[in-house]
Amino acid sequence: EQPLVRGLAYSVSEARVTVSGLPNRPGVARAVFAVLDDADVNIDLIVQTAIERSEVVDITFTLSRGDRERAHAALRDLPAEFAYERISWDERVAKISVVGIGMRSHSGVARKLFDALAEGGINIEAISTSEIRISVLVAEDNLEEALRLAHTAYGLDGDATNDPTF
Amino acid sequence: EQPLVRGLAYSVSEARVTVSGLPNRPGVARAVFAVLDDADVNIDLIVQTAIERSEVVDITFTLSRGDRERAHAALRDLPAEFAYERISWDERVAKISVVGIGMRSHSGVARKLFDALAEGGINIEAISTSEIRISVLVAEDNLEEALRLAHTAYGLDGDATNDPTF
Ligand SMILES: C[C@@H](O)[C@H](N)C(=O)O
Ligand SMILES: C[C@@H](O)[C@H](N)C(=O)O
Repeated sequence: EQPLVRGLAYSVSEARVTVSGLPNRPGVARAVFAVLDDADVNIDLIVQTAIERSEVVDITFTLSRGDRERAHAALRDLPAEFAYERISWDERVAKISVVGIGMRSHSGVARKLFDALAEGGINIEAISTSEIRISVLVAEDNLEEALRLAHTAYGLDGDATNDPTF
Repeated sequence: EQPLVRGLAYSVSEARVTVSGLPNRPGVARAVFAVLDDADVNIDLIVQTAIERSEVVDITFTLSRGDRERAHAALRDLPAEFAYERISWDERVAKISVVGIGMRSHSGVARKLFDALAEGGINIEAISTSEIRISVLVAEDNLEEALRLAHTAYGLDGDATNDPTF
């Protein structure tokens, strides 16, 4: 299955939030996204890494910048049993996605993106991949340079798109 | 944009690895996935949450169970400048993906999955979402129950597929 990269997509004007130190037991993700959904916060990306149940865990998500205050208020209302250690924000992130097919064994495809960004001294703030899409968050100021490096790395000629359905 | 859930996909016989306490600076993800790619380790999902540059960060990835030893040896060879705190494994995980379109403002769609798994007392080990796919890792023993709960939650009638290109 030769991976085929179709193109690059990006989105700006997102903020990212990380809720650190959440208990790692059933019902916690439900509680976090219930209060955010009830507050009508528009969420894009969600990532959580895996650790032993005995340890606390972090969840990162991105949202429209305008929803920041509402999200902050909603998370503060989480019941005590879902107490987290802290919340960290970054107001100015950009998401870049490599969109393709057949990327299932895609360590080579993902590696290419990580190589390109490292070449440019661009820090990868978060990663979320699937068989058909590799997404990273970078500082918004790095967006243009990151798109240029990724285009070269994958030998793409067209422009990146900010159409979320790409 | 009404979200439309097309179906459920799953994959078993994966192991998950978390490399904890990695430095959060450019070039680290490149180094980790270069040694894994050079060792011909077949990687599926990659997730990393976002934290301030001054802090260390965790990266979780899934791989074929057979590649575990090779991956372990490759990570041990990482140069000292990419020193991590520890590696944790889980031999028996299953991935469940909700596949759809128009899920960009999908906090409601993701919330439904989190609600369903919490109802069943199933722990969510990792999360990775995009506009068109919500994936979670659960303990392999929970796969059947998790698929049943997700089917009901989204009102789906067909079977889940283990075709990675779905
Ligand atoms: C942290 C959170 O994902 C938790 N493991 C849950 O199942 O809800
Ligand atoms: C942790 C890792 O992703 C690092 N931030 C990098 O850019 O490589």
